[in-house]
Amino acid sequence: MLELRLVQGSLLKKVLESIKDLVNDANFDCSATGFSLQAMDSSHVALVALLLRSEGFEHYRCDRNISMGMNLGNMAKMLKCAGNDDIITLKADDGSDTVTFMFESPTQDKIADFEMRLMDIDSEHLGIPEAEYHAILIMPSAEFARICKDLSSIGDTVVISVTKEGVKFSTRGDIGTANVVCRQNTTVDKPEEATVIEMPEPVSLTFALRYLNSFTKATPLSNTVTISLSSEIPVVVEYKIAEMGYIRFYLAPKIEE
Amino acid sequence: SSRQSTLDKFFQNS
Repeated sequence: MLELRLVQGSLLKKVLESIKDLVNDANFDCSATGFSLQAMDSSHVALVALLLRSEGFEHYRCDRNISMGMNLGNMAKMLKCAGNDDIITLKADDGSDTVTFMFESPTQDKIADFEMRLMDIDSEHLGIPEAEYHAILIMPSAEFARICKDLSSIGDTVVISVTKEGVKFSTRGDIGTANVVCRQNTTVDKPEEATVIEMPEPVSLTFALRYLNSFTKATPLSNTVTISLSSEIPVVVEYKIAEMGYIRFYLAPKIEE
Repeated sequence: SSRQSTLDKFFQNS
């Protein structure tokens, strides 16, 4: 028996909107720790790892570890039917091949339930090795989204270079080139507006903007984004989900030939 | 020119 009640149902709606275009089908894993997902895109270039900790749910009942295969497009369709203020409850009986999403309006005057068929998904669970990152960049998530969007109108790839001076996002395309430099800026009114560069070593990596733009669909989940870079290993783009966990995107770099 | 790498060589099956 599984029953997860999330008062801030909009979080789950936002999570689905941020991953449904990157991954088609995925297994949601439910354990005492929380509700989690790990899935790669079909080309094995990007991976998404989600954790919503059990403490973040108003009610969390998961009698035994369960893995539920879902089509994320269909799940997003169902969650779109929940209001932004609705409380969302996920329910599944042992051995059932369906999951039920229950939406309650905040005043309890409207209750809806949507039942979705589960699917069998063969997915490999990948071990993500602990990595030491050369540079960790924390910046407003809306600023990062703006940069990725702007640069993708000029080129297909971005070079992210971190130096003592700051972080530089560069692209080139048929019509020209573009460079955006963000300097460390911690003298702001609100901490979430700061740009912080933790930089033990300079690093420069190239990534496909198409994927980074896809990751920025998670922007509504968090005011800030944390980007961890190290030479020749995947970048991690992390959006923290307040009091609940995180959504992390891993992206393999482009390699010079 | 640059080539897109994949995640397979970075992450192991667990």
